[in-house]
Amino acid sequence: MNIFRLLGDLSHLLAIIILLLKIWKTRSCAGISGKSQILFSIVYTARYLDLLTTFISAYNTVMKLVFIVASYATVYLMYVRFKATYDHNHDTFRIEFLLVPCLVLAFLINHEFTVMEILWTFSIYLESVAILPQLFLVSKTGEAESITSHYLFALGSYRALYLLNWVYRYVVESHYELIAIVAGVVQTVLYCDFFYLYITKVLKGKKLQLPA
Amino acid sequence: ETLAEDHDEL
Repeated sequence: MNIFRLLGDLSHLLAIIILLLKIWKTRSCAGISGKSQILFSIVYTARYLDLLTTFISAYNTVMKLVFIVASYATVYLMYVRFKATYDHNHDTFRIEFLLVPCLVLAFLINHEFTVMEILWTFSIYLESVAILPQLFLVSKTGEAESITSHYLFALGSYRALYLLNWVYRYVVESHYELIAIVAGVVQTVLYCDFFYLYITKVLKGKKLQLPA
Repeated sequence: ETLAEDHDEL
């Protein structure tokens, strides 16, 4: 565990908490893509199946459980509890266009052809693109509430911090995980446009609004 | 080679 990894995990945790609090406090999930949240639930479920087979540390176990439970809770709030506020007219991204290629790629490029390993690889690939329905929703409506922007910034920062963690681990421990690194770069690049808007607009107190 | 049991990151 190094500082980048810890900050990355905390950023990830913060993102999930911001989203749950936003939905709970405003009693509304307007502006949030349920499709992205479903994809994140699939990501955590596929990746953290190793909870059943491998114990790494108490920290690792607790964080995994929090991510799984929080993602299911978010989906529940969006599709059941506050269903009336869900922006389904704008949330039209076809998730099968992400799910199928990620699954195929996981079968083709993986460390080992076993169920657990393919599911882990699938989750890494899927996570890298899972935010696309959310970014698509923001681009369709042309704007995002500040709280949604903070959520996206924290979520994007998490993988960017992991990139620094991987550089650190490569230099210090000679450890590297090519699949995670390539997917992590893709994931971070997808946020670049948003990061730019966040820094130039939201941090200056303006609403995130896309140019018409 | 990295396998499932080595995936120590989240």
